[in-house]
Amino acid sequence: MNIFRLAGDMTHLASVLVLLLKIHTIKSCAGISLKTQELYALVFATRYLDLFTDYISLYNTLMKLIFLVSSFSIVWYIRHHKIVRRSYDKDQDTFRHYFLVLPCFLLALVINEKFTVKEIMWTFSLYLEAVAILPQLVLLQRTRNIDNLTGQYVFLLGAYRSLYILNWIYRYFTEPHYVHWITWISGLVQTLLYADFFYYYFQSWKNNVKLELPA
Amino acid sequence: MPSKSLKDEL
Repeated sequence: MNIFRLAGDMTHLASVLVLLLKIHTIKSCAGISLKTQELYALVFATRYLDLFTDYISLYNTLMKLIFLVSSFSIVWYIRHHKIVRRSYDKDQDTFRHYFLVLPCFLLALVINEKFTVKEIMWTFSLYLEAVAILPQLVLLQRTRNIDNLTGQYVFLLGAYRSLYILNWIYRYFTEPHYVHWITWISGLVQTLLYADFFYYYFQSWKNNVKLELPA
Repeated sequence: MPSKSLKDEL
């Protein structure tokens, strides 16, 4: 475990907790894409299949449980909570996210490190995580006004993946034969997707104006 | 068995 990875995991944890806190306290999910949350729940469900078979460390198991419980409870809140669900804007959140799932699965069947069910599901979760933010970014473009909690949520998500890239670079130089192109490329694609959001987030922060994304 | 080193990440 290196500082980049720990910082990445903590940032990722913070992003999920910010979102849960927002939804739980103000009982609203305005500006949040349910599609992205469903994709993230699927990412964790397919990536943590080894939760009960391979014990790596208490930290690893604990974090996996937290991510699984929080992502599924966010989906539950938006879909079923009697107050929160009313603030879900399904007319705006129209990204056909099923069109993301199939290509990622097919790609995982073709490009993977080993043709086993667990490995393919794990690779699928990597590809899906790279594109899972798209419905949320599209929704932000559409609704244009971003309340600062949602902005912070997306910012923390992007920061977590950027820190993971630093972690991979660090591990590449410090651990012999730590080479995993699939993880690195999908992680890089994911971070690049945030790049333009980061730009506008930073601009709004620098000029101290409300975050606006161009149409 | 895939190398543990990779699967230890979240």
